[in-house]
Amino acid sequence: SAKVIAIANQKGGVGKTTTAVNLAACLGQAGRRVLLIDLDPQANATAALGLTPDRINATSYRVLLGESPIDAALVRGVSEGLDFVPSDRDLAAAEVELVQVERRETALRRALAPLRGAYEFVLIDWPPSLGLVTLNALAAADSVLIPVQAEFFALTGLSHLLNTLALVQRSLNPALRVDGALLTMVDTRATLNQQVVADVRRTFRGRVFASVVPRSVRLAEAPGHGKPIHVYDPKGRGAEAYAQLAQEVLRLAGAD
Amino acid sequence: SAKVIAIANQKGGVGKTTTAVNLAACLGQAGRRVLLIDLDPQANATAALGLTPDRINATSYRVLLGESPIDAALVRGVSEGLDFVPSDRDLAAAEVELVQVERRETALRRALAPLRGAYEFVLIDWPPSLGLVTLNALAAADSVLIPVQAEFFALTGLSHLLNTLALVQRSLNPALRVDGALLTMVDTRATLNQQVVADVRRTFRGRVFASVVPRSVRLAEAPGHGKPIHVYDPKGRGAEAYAQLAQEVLRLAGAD
Ligand SMILES: Nc1ncnc2c1ncn2[C@@H]1O[C@H](COP(=O)(O)OP(=O)(O)OP(=O)(O)O)[C@@H](O)[C@H]1O
Ligand SMILES: Nc1ncnc2c1ncn2[C@@H]1O[C@H](COP(=O)(O)OP(=O)(O)OP(=O)(O)O)[C@@H](O)[C@H]1O
Ligand SMILES: [Mg+2]
Ligand SMILES: [Mg+2]
Repeated sequence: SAKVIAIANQKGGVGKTTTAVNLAACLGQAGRRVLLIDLDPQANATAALGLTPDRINATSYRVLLGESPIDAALVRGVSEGLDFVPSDRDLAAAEVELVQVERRETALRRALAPLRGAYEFVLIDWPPSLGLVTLNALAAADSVLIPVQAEFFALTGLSHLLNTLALVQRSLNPALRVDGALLTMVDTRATLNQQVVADVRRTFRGRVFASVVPRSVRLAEAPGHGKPIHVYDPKGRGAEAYAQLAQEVLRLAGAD
Repeated sequence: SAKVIAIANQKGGVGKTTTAVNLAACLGQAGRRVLLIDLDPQANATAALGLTPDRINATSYRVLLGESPIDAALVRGVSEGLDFVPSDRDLAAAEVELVQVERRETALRRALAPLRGAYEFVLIDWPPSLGLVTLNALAAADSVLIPVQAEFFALTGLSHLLNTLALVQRSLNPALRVDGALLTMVDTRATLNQQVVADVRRTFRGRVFASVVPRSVRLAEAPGHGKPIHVYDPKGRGAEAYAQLAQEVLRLAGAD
């Protein structure tokens, strides 16, 4: 049954959506059956896959609130081997309805239950927040993959995130694991990035993926064309990094 | 009495904290009396000014909850002409306590009331979120300055943010104005950035500041040294851009 991986970090703009979209697409291209769920009301992953509102039937929020079954929200074949559940902007309303914390925790787990046999991986793209609501939804994940932008604020946020995940493990989801930290937006010429990469590798209490995502303007251009990186710029360093990461994630899942 | 400017955008990592810290420091260096409030539980602005927990007495969350008067939380003279109210990481607890929306709305306004005569500008650094809680706190601001990273996701988020601010104007704070959008992290050599800059200037319903913040690794290094950019790299393009922005903000405030 599927491994559910949350791509999470409460720090904004560290590459969660870019990683969720491209890792999901690479795993699909490697022949696995993958589902990507956009759980961010900003709907960046939805836009990054070129989906316009007319192609969206139901969204992850409607599914979460139990108003729509998950298969009614599926957009099949957004990329090879990849199905997708889009999100939409209806933030204010959803926040109000989702405050009933208990329903939220079981809602995502229940919504995913019928599909766990249909996929090998379910990836979830998160908003930049760690409020009560998001924390409870982490109860539905098997593991967390943490994109970390190789700059100063990364270090302070990482230890806070690990403390929070330990809290979730104790109170909500003892089976939740941390697959590891993924260094992103690394400019090999910038000493700041190299310093933070070295610091994270030295101090992070857990795995740091060997794959490092370079700073590459192609990765920032791809969403504007609605394509994952391996379609938009298959020979580039961005596609290479995410293909390597997919191999590491496959090895990790195989080892489980 | 002070002009209260919220540095807000729900998209993560667009330069809110970098702008809040450096604009506040530049206004202070220009001879104005400025207060910067870190309203983000991630406490990046607090770290960027080199403040460690031992120098923090009370925080913005304690002030917001009415547990501490604002002057007990003040760290005076973090930079020339600049006082500061730090934040801390106690996110989970604060989220729970702040759900009582009504108290939150008047809390920030009341907390700021005794200080409005002591400063000319009060800048507020926001978390990357637009939930019920943050929306209500916008009721305390006079205006919003919106940092916009010159990349693909900027455009989709901007229209959503403007709709949300219109909602706040109608329901909570009719006097709330949008000072304008500030383009950030612009790499003049990258066509993607140039395209988004042109798109924002063409489509944004409101002012786009003439000042553009370039992508400069010095701006990312400065927080690691606990210094604003005009102290860390006074002759650089980052310091120049934020000094220009300070002049635009002063002209705008003078025109009011
Ligand atoms: N390796 C990279 N090289 C260059 N640009 C990148 C890279 N990764 C991401 N970007 C760009 O940086 C910006 C932030 O990335 P992204 O939106 O994926 O972060 P995020 O963590 O999902 O943000 P949020 O917290 O708002 O959800 C986007 O404009 C994206 O296109
Ligand atoms: N003009 C710039 N050039 C280079 N790096 C920058 C620039 N502005 C900000 N940065 C860096 O980009 C990252 C994101 O910036 P910042 O933390 O200010 O954004 P934010 O909007 O406050 O993020 P969040 O949504 O998490 O609060 C930081 O590592 C910062 O040092
Ligand atoms: Mg995202
Ligand atoms: Mg910030």
